[in-house]
Amino acid sequence: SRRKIREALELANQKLSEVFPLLFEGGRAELYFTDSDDPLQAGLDLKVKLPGKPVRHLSMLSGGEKALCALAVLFAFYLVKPGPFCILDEVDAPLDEANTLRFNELLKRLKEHSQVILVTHNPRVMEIADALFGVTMEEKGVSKVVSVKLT
Amino acid sequence: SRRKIREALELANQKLSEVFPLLFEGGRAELYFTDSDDPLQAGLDLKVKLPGKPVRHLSMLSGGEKALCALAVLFAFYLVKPGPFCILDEVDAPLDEANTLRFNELLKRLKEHSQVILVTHNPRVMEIADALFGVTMEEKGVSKVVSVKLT
Amino acid sequence: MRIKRLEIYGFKSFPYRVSLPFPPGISAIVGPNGSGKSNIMDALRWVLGEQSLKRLRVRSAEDLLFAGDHGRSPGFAEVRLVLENDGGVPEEFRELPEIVVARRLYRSGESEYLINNRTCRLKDIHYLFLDTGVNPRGYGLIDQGEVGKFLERSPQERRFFLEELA
Amino acid sequence: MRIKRLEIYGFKSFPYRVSLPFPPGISAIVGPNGSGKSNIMDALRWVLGEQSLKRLRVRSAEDLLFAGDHGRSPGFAEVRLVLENDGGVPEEFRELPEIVVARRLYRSGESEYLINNRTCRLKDIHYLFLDTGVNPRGYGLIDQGEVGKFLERSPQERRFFLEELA
Ligand SMILES: Nc1ncnc2c1ncn2[C@@H]1O[C@H](COP(=O)(O)OP(=O)(O)OP(=O)(O)O)[C@@H](O)[C@H]1O
Ligand SMILES: Nc1ncnc2c1ncn2[C@@H]1O[C@H](COP(=O)(O)OP(=O)(O)OP(=O)(O)O)[C@@H](O)[C@H]1O
Ligand SMILES: [Mg+2]
Ligand SMILES: [Mg+2]
Repeated sequence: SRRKIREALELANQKLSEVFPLLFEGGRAELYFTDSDDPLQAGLDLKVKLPGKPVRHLSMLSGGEKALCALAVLFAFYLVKPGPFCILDEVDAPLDEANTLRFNELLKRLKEHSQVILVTHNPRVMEIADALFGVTMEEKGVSKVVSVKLT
Repeated sequence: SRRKIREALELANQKLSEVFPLLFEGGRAELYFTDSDDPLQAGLDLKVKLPGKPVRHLSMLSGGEKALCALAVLFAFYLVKPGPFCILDEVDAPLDEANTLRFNELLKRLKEHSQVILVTHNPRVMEIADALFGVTMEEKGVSKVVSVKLT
Repeated sequence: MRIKRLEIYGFKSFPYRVSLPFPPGISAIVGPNGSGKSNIMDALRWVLGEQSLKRLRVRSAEDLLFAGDHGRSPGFAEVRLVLENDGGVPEEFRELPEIVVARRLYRSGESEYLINNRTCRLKDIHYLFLDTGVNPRGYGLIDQGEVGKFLERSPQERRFFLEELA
Repeated sequence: MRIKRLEIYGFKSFPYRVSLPFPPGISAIVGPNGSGKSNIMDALRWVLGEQSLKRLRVRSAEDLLFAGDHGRSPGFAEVRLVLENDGGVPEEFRELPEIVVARRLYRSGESEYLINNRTCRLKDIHYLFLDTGVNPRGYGLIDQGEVGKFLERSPQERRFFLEELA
């Protein structure tokens, strides 16, 4: 129903205004309807403002900035309606050192609501995990798993 | 002309059989024509064999394996007809530690033929560079470059 | 609801039974390229009812069965998801402390879903997860290489996520 | 032929003139997310004659001009590529030790190409590079995020690279 979708957008934007500055110091982002005035037909677009930078459209963002924006939106959705678990496959690959630490802060907040399972190559991200699962192929073509509880 | 294209494929496969085992211990790869018998119409496909693993089609490969295969093919083309320079933007992002070191070996061979300019976040790759160019944005929105000659 | 354990047997690169006991909080899956990390993510998507072969990175269902050169070739693929039940599920499951969802695929091509070791239909799995927010296509599961693509998708595709919220 | 220096002024996030003296061998460009590394790659593609706005990650040519909030807004964008000439170029350039290729874009929307400070057409740039193997669309330039996609492209798209070899 139209009312529900409008409300969902409202809530998502509220949470986004909380989360976005965590990832981009001083930045702002907003989700809005495009293509049509009817919430049941409209598409969903994102407007982003980064301090000192022109972002006329999303393709002007860098690889790392795009990943962070997507994570901020995902997380805002999560805060509106937390799912029981969140599963991420190497979403931190494009991030530099400083943004990896901000991503870690996001994960810590996420874990308050949901169980987080993620694949990563980044030692900085492994540091904040509660458990590590090492996947190996000692025998060619055969995967095995070794689990290490950390906390 | 048909003869030239067939010859180019022949040469590319020769070089690929030299390069591929550098990146995948004991692996084999081959480029071949598909969609049509006429080299002027046909598409180009790749068959890959990795020890102990079933690779019935390229989408069964992992993220890192796909990146390495693409780099092997690119490098084989380079060995057939070296261009003066090769420009790579974060192609090493999906690679783990061991494959990054193999990638470095590839870069060292590439530099014998061509000038290599690459963007990377990986300290392991920076180690083998002859010069580093640090890009910063001390002033928001304004890029500056500091260059450091290493050798 | 939370995941207590994921068990995989005969699925993709896992000919031996492996079990991953996920704690509450953050679990990190690590390992070399090609070792099987994303195959674990595929196993999770599959047991939650994923129907698209493309999303599972295969061309035919048969590619989900272990196919390595290794001697033992299990006769079927099975993924089991052991869940701790803390409410949000339909009436008939309320009293159970644990719920086990499983999916099997036989070499013959037949596949079946199970809840607590009793076969059921895919509809029953959807019904079970209806109010829990669990959805293999939802905003809670991001594939390798997808994170940058979210912004490159069309506004219509992105809208799908908002509908989930409503 | 090899690149001696790349100079950028007023292009994307570079309001001040910057110069990158690339040595023979391997040069690594490093820096935080969003600092301007891929913009340098775009500058290289642009000066070599790239026509596609999508490949340059912009919607209109105007987006190539520096547009930050910063006070100085240069009147035009210019990228210069200083090349060491070791043969392979057409007759009229053979004797020169250095060749400078440049491209400019004015706020008015006009754009021009230059070889050794004399305006020329895009055709002249292509003619200059014809037998050197330099091609902004060739296998020698891989954009961010593209490396995994090479295998996902269709066989017809991949064939393009083979044609370059022939
Ligand atoms: N049905 C199957 N039987 C056996 N092995 C398979 C099957 N399907 C896929 N594989 C193997 O699994 C490997 C890929 O695993 P996966 O994609 O999980 O790697 P990964 O650990 O995520 O690596 P990366 O870090 O590079 O992303 C491939 O090498 C492939 O050969
Ligand atoms: N015309 C322009 N004027 C000013 N700034 C611009 C212009 N076009 C793009 N930018 C800015 O450049 C930044 C992106 O730079 P770039 O893509 O080079 O980053 P990067 O160093 O490659 O980062 P990453 O490591 O995340 O890939 C964006 O933040 C964008 O705002
Ligand atoms: Mg993977
Ligand atoms: Mg970049």
